[in-house]
Amino acid sequence: TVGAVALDVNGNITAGTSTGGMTNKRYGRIGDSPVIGAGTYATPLCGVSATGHGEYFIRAAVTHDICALVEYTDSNIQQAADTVIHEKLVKLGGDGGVIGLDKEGNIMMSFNTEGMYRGSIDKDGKVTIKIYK
Amino acid sequence: SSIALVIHGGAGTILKKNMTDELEQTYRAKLEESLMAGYQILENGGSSTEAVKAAIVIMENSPLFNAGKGSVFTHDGKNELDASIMASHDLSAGAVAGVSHVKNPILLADKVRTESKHVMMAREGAEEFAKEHNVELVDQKYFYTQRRWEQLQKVLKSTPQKSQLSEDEAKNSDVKNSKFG
Repeated sequence: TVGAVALDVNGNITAGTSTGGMTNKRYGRIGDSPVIGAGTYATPLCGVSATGHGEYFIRAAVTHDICALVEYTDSNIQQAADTVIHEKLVKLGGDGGVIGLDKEGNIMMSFNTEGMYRGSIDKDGKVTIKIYK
Repeated sequence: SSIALVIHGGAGTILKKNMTDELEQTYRAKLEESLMAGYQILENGGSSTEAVKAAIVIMENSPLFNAGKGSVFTHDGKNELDASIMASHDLSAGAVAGVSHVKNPILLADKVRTESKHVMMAREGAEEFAKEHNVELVDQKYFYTQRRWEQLQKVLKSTPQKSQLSEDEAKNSDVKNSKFG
């Protein structure tokens, strides 16, 4: 699965996700990537794209949940993502991760697996590329 | 206003001990190419939607990632791709599921967002919509990669005896990540 979240000069956030699904899937199974609120979500405050075991991401409405925490609580986007990925999702048994941005351009990355291919360019133009924990 | 971009290429059992330096550099270079493609659009005043599509298309066209060209195989040896996109300014969203001939599903998802009153289209219907909106279609062979095919064969071989797998076999990332959907 791949994904991207961007904040443009007009303050608009877009989140996108694309995937080949899971190896050996049957029955027309569909995971979270095309499900708005599970694998992808964007509001004026927050945008998130996810990658992981889709069934759990759907049940936890992961990307919507992160944006809801940002909107309705004092959590910043990193705290919100960590709460969902490392607490809620772990309790369900789901593994994977998320990336995201808030309206100020703060970058969020959170995952509960050994690694996640990821990269960012922040509001100061700093480029970061990481693979492992 | 600030501009910023963040991308991912999938999460999972990714360990340094299983990666050659050359492969790691290949991944890093492709991630950077994706980032730069999106960021250049943002720097030139382009929209976040265009930036997200540009960044994702680079990764969809690479065999390194499980999307587009590098997609994994289903039980029946086919490729079925999903994608979605959502924009904050009007909460518009588009998604496609189970498409098999769309070269870049993220572009089709965005067409669903902008050119239809719907949010999600699936399988043959989504591909019919792609044809009507001139989204590039490809033969299924385009998605074939040897690595993903071998992953499927390994999983198919191990699936019936899953309960009898040794501890080492069960930890194999191909088996662990198959999830037997």
